[in-house]
Amino acid sequence: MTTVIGFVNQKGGVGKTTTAVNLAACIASANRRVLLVDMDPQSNSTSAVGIGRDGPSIHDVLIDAMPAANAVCATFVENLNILPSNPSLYGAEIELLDSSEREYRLKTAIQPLRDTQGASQRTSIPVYDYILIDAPPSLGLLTLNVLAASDTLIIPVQCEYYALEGLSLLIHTVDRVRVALNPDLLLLGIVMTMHDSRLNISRQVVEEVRNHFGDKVFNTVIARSVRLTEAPSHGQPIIFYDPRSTGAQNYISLAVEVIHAAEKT
Amino acid sequence: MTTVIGFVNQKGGVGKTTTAVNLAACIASANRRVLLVDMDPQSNSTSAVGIGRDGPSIHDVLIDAMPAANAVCATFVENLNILPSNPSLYGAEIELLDSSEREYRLKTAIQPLRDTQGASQRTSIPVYDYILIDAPPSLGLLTLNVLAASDTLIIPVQCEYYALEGLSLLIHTVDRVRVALNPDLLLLGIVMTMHDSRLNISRQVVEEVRNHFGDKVFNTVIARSVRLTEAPSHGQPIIFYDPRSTGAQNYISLAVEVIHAAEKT
Ligand SMILES: Nc1ncnc2c1ncn2[C@@H]1O[C@H](COP(=O)(O)OP(=O)(O)OP(=O)(O)O)[C@@H](O)[C@H]1O
Ligand SMILES: Nc1ncnc2c1ncn2[C@@H]1O[C@H](COP(=O)(O)OP(=O)(O)OP(=O)(O)O)[C@@H](O)[C@H]1O
Ligand SMILES: [Mg+2]
Ligand SMILES: [Mg+2]
Repeated sequence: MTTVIGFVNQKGGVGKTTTAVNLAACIASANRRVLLVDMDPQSNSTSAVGIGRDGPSIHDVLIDAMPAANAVCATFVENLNILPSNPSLYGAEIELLDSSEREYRLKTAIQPLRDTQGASQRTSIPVYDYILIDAPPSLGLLTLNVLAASDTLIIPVQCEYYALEGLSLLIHTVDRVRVALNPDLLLLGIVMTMHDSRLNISRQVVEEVRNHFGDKVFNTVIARSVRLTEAPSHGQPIIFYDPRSTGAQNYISLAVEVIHAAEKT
Repeated sequence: MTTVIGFVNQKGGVGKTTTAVNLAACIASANRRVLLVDMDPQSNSTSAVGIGRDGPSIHDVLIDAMPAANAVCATFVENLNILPSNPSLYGAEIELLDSSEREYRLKTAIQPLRDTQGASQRTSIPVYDYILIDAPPSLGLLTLNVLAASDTLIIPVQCEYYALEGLSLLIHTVDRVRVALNPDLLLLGIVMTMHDSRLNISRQVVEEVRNHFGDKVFNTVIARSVRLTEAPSHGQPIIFYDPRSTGAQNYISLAVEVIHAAEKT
């Protein structure tokens, strides 16, 4: 069974892309077939795995009904493919607005890539154990598509005040989406990012989020680490760029928690 | 003459709000009348100056044609007022789409607040020397309204790789807006934020941006400083929260550059 995980938070710069990319690489390294879908016109996930912006992209899939499998490309990471994005996706929100089923375009497009019982024998299309989707920093139509297409969500929250402010609104929005678009949508967990153990503000934000959301917060906290900011400029996830770094260890330990939560049912 | 400055960058978390809020407070302290306009549904600028979300807001001004002066409220900072935001603004992009003049709603709304020759004698409406507008992390209709309403732009760029990636696209978008919506739109400058002098990546990004954009980059570089992340949770700009901090000094020196650039013509 395929698990589709959306990485959402309308607050900018909280670590959505960093978490989606590095979890994807860690889960792929644990011998699961992973597809990373870049639903952000900034296409940061795409460049983080060393893929260019000039081939077919998610824009063609959502707007021109290209089969998703035709836009998917391999990365240098074994078991990890990507459905890339590029800046043409900026126009998609306006292009989609007048169309029918506008919130379900992504869900429909990735349906054939799910591994329903024995599908991998029947079709020549590659199927995946995990489909991870990186969303842009907004609550517009692109993010609604991610919320409608996902089975579960991971919400990255930076250990800073502004990120805390927007969290309850986001949870409220997810509840409304569950009613309107996707009744089975679950919150897999909240992951605290850019934690600096020397700062009071980091400790306070983690405490506040754990008080509010209890065991919905992953045990693994991602520390602020410069190696994580350097890795994307080399087009490599952290476990390839610097496997011994704190960032690599944090994302490996998060991957263990995520796989356990996703596969236990 | 009033100078309207938009703070834009579609990359999330680069310091748009932090720069708009702290510049507004510093310029107000230099005895100019300043209005801070919060065009982000996250309403971080609003809470950064200690204002709540339950009064009239920019949503009422843009959608229900409330006069902007009726939504403006004073802050505890002398010479600094705010036109607040709240989450109802999330719906504005869809609400605005079918309306006429949808990109010019903000420009029209703030027109009466500009100090044209001697206006402050004629009307009872307060007018401003500076109107600073904080934009959300996207290139949607809210940001287009900011680009259409502004005389000049300040682009905060975080000293990290992803922020660099999106910069040339943003400059390209600004050029297109100048042709389509706002022929007089000028780039006042690019400000480098969250600089950490111990990190190579910070130095490399600053060098790359200065090579590309030359004197369009402000001399003042905003250092990464924890006092800047703490200040918003107290609802205070940095020069009130911790006047002796690096963050306060950086924003005072940036304000000097900005006032000089805005008032020299
Ligand atoms: N744990 C970390 N330690 C240090 N830097 C980090 C960490 N996680 C992310 N970053 C850096 O912080 C910045 C923001 O992270 P990222 O781009 O992943 O956030 P995002 O939520 O995807 O942003 P956006 O809202 O623009 O999509 C990036 O420059 C990234 O390299
Ligand atoms: N110079 C700095 N040093 C340390 N932290 C900073 C600095 N500038 C901003 N921050 C922090 O980084 C985070 C992102 O900054 P901010 O929210 O101002 O960016 P933004 O571009 O407005 O984000 P968004 O795209 O969500 O609107 C905030 O938590 C803020 O407190
Ligand atoms: Mg991102
Ligand atoms: Mg902001």
